[in-house]
Amino acid sequence: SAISLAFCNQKGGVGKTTSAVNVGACLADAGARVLLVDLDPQGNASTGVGIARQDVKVGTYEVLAGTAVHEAIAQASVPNLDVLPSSIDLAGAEIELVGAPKRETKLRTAIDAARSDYDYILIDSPPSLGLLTLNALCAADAVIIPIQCEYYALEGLGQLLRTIDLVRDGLNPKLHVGGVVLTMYDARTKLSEQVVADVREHLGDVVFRMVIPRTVRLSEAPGYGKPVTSYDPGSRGAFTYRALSVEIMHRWPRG
Amino acid sequence: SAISLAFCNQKGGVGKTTSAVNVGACLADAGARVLLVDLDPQGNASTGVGIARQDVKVGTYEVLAGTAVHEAIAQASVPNLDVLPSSIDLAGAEIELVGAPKRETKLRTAIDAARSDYDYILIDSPPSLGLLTLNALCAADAVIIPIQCEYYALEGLGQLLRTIDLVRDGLNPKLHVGGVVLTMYDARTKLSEQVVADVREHLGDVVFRMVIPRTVRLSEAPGYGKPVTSYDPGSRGAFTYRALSVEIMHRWPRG
Ligand SMILES: Nc1ncnc2c1ncn2[C@@H]1O[C@H](COP(=O)(O)OP(=O)(O)OP(=O)(O)O)[C@@H](O)[C@H]1O
Ligand SMILES: Nc1ncnc2c1ncn2[C@@H]1O[C@H](COP(=O)(O)OP(=O)(O)OP(=O)(O)O)[C@@H](O)[C@H]1O
Ligand SMILES: [Mg+2]
Ligand SMILES: [Mg+2]
Repeated sequence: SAISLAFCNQKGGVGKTTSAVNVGACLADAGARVLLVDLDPQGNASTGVGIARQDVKVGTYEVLAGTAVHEAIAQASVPNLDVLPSSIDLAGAEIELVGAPKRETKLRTAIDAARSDYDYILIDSPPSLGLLTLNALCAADAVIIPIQCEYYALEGLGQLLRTIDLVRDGLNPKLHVGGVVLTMYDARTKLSEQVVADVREHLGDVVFRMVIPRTVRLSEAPGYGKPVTSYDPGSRGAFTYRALSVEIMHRWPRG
Repeated sequence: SAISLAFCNQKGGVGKTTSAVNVGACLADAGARVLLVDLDPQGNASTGVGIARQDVKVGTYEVLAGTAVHEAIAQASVPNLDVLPSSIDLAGAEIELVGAPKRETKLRTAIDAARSDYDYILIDSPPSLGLLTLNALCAADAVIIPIQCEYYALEGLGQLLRTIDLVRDGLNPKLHVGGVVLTMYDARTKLSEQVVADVREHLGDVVFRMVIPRTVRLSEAPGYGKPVTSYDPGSRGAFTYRALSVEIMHRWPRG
């Protein structure tokens, strides 16, 4: 049955979507059956794998509201990679969920029905610690935290780790930080080196060995609705995400 | 009486904080009295002007809960620049506000008491369209939208513009998009050029002429708790934010 991994960090623009999309594509290329869940109202993960947002009639919002997950799952532009796309109504979900019963575990209940169809379920979350991210944390076996190699990136880490602890104590006892991915490493700045050293010192072996560099190809690929592995398979961006995915498969071998 | 400008965009990492901090510092350097309001639970704007988050006893959260704004205002590391810092409890405010009366206009009521003390009030908002950002939109005379020169940056623009329209129709009749700032322009990629062309074509003159480049100095400055104008006054980052601030002073001359 599937391993579910949530890509979470309330800091914006740190590479949550880029990591979920490209790790998903690499795992699929390696033969694993992968479901990518887009839990961000912006729908970047859906776009990143070729789904046109205006075409999404049934998506994550409808699934949170009770629609069966299989009715919403679509095929991405990559074999073995399916996607539960974000629909426009997801923007209202945070406020609507506040008064709902079992508001934090709606996603977990929904995707449990799909676990036997996949090897990995990857969840892309929005840049906040609200009810959508709480749903991702409750549905996940482990959290992968992307951290940008920038100063502000370390600021919110404490808050995120506390939130993960709270969810583990209350709603999801198996939840833990499964991995930390350092992203957008820029060899031109000393800052990137310092952030990498700081993060490895504080968090140790949970930090993946592979550091993702900032590359032009990675920023261009979403414009073509493709992961970098399809857009430019020979690029550094494709290579580094493949190497990261190998580390992920070692930590969570297929069922 | 002060002009209030909210820096809003639910897309993460587009330069909201960097723009609010550096525009604030440039306006202050030009002799204007500026209040920077940090409405993001991450507190990056507070850190960016030298406030240590753990030292904040009374901040934006307490002000939203009714404390007088003057009790929370602190001095930043730059003359003429004050800051209403973010305190750690702000993370819980979104959910706590949902049931409160006048939940969207708490910030407006609070900062109205300080308008006569300042020429400009700049509000840094979190990467979401929840109740904290709604408070920023209700307290603002105009919105400044930072847009990163990347593909995903255009995705959420429609949702943001619709939200601004809703707030104008209901809670804040004077609200309008006062400016659009193109940020993190990377001359190495064609993508940056395309995004700039697209945004200028769709949004016209509301887009500021000055485009902010991606520079190492801008990403390093927050680590020293300083705006780039204090960290490295001769840098391109400092120059381009000064030029942008001149455009801002033309659009909204001091009272
Ligand atoms: N390694 C990289 N090299 C170059 N550009 C990158 C890289 N990773 C991400 N990007 C670009 O940086 C921007 C931010 O990345 P992304 O959207 O994946 O972050 P996010 O954490 O999902 O953002 P949000 O908080 O808004 O959800 C995007 O425009 C993306 O294309
Ligand atoms: N022009 C620039 N050149 C280089 N780095 C920049 C530039 N503008 C912002 N940055 C860096 O990029 C990252 C994102 O910027 P910033 O934090 O200002 O965005 P934000 O929109 O406020 O993010 P969030 O959505 O998390 O609030 C930060 O690490 C910042 O230091
Ligand atoms: Mg994202
Ligand atoms: Mg910010």
